[in-house]
Amino acid sequence: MLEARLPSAVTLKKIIDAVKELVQDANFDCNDSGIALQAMDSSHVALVALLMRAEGFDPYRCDRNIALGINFATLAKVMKCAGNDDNLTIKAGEDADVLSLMFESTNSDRISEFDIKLMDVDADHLGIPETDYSATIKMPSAEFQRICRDLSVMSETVTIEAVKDAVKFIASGDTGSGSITVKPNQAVDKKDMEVTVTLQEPVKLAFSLKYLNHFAKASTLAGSVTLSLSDDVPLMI
Amino acid sequence: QLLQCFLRGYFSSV
Repeated sequence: MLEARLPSAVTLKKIIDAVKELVQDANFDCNDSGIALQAMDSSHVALVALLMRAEGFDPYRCDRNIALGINFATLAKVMKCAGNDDNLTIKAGEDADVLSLMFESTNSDRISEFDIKLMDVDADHLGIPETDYSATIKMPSAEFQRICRDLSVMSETVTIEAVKDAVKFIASGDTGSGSITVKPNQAVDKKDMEVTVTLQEPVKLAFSLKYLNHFAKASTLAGSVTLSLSDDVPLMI
Repeated sequence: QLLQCFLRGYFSSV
């Protein structure tokens, strides 16, 4: 039996918005520590790993581990019906074949309830291996989102070059090329506006902007984003 | 195809 209440639905709305274009059908793996999602995108090029800790819900109750197979397009449509400030309760019974969602407006004058059918999703256990990355860049997530959007006008690929005191995003295509250099800015007042480049060795790697733009949709969830790069292993964002 | 099976291996090596 799972019953979890989120004080404001906006958090789950943002999460589903960020992953719905990457993940078709996947399991919410629920246990007493929270709700986890690990799924590759449909073209098996990217992995989404998400953990919503039990502490973020109040109350949170999960009697035994259950995997809720969800179609994310459906969940995204249902989440559109929730107001940002509504509190949201998700429930699944023992041998559940539906996930129940309830949205309650702040002054409880409107209560919406939806059931979405659950499906069997084959669960292969995936995760991101612990890696000692050559370069780790911390920067404002809105800035990263903007860089990915701006450079998409020039090319479908962006080369990220991390050197000692700067990180450069370069895009070159048939019509021309563009580059954006971001420099570290220690000692800023707002933590989220900080830019740091931690380098074991310089790296220069190319990535698909299609995926980076999808990942950047999660920017509204956190003010700061960390990019971790090494040769021959996937970029971690 | 090679990339995809590399990635599946990489992510399931956890």
